[in-house]
Amino acid sequence: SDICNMLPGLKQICEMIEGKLNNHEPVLDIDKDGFSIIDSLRGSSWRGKDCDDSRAAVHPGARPVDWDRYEDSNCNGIYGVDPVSGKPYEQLFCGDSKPMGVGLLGDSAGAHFHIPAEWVTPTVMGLDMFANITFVAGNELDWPSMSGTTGYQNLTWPTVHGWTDSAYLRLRQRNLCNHRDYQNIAVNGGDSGNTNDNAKSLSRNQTSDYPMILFYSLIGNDVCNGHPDTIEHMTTPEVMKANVIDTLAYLDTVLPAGSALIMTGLADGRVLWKYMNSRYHPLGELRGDVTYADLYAYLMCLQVSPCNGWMSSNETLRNFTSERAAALSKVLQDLASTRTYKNYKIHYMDFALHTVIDEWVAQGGKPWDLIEPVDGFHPSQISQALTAAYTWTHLMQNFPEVLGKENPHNEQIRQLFGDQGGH
Amino acid sequence: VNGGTDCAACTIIVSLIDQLSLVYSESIDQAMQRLCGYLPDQYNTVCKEFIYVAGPIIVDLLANGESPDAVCHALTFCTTDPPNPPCKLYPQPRGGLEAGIKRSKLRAMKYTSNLRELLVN
Repeated sequence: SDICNMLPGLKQICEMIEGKLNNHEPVLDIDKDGFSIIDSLRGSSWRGKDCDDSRAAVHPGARPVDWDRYEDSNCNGIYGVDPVSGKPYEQLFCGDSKPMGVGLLGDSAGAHFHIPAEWVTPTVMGLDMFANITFVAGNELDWPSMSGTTGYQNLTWPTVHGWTDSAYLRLRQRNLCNHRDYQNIAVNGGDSGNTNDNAKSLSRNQTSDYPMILFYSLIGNDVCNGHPDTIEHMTTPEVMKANVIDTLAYLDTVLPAGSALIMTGLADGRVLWKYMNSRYHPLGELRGDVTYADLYAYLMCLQVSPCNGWMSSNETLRNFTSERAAALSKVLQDLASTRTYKNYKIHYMDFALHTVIDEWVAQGGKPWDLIEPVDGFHPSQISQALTAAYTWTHLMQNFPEVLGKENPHNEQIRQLFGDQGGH
Repeated sequence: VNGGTDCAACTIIVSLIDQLSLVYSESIDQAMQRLCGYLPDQYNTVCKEFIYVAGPIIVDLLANGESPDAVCHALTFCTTDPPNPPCKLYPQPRGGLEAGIKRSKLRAMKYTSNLRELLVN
């Protein structure tokens, strides 16, 4: 901030960057279409990589101009003309395939908040572990490119454990025309109130972009906070209802017709205490002197706990927090079944954390593999991937129409366009 | 409250220094250099500046068996804001946390100029 105040020109640039970060928009976005050519700072880690940052009409998810006969206007890597039929490839391969994007309005779990355990484990610390710290900081300690909704890459960094699976990857695999069409509008601390503002950074044009499947997934912050009187700061069902109705009304003004909104309920965070409390935290492994119960109490004492309600030794409080979370999930479920909107349909599904844990344990895994080791709170990489698989299966079984049909031209697209320009 | 995230960050860093010295059987001073050496260049410089100022206090207190919680109180990153009790991540030092904090603060008074520089920066 001192540097910003030194020169008049710098001050304006600093203010512009600060404004973009506060609005969760890409910092480098010359044509202001909401998509960027760099990865961090809300760039392509969060939203499909722009293939021309000088023209706003060219971006992921755009309906192709003249079927991309001459250039790739929607960044899906498909363009040009088939010499045999004389028709554009985009028309041949994507014309009848009903392309759809994937979006997320979410919280730190949706953004995949993750602090590598190697950063706080002295026995395994090393030079390689911190090599990407600037990139990670530029992404707000979130890893959206490996998240369960918009993840698209498997990183081989020594601080990454697990694999990537996501709704976007699966929808892309189903129809390669959807390549790069993802937007992760998840924000650390996101709840039903501030999501009304966060939703404004979703980039979708009702007439010139394709429809999208938008996930509304706020799994805890409406009941989680670090206040000593935590219950007083939990969202009530009445306020939740009002907040969500505002968001739904706004989305009807930005989502293209034919879109779908998948609302997920809140998590039941009692698993945190149940599986973590007696285990050693990485900071306490060497001497066996800090458990997660100690960490939770410490964060609560400093009033910086992400969730006093569930990260607590008080069973009554943990149960109350789960009851409130269930009541808020019920609000979402009721809204999904009663509200209708012009441009999208709403579907509700529970955030089935218990089911995912049970399936993982049945495969021989441990419940704590699914919880971030450093904060003892967020879903881990493995959890993100398993939740993505569960969500996909649930959608296939219950709302298959949302996912569209498999594109019969996928193999031809692969042969002609390879990795479609990558991500 | 009580230093919040600054306190937590300090406690983690001091704890890592303490544990690195144990893992590699080296002095606290060497462990601090090691920790800074792990960081990319742009952070390495800031880290070295930090240990230049805070290092002597950290070395003195850890060598005398104080806990990271007490050290961070002495470094003023952690505070005790009434009516809140002091916060601790690690087990009680000898004589209890409050005694450990008092002892550490007294000992850190030898380094008044370092503490002043920490506050300023």
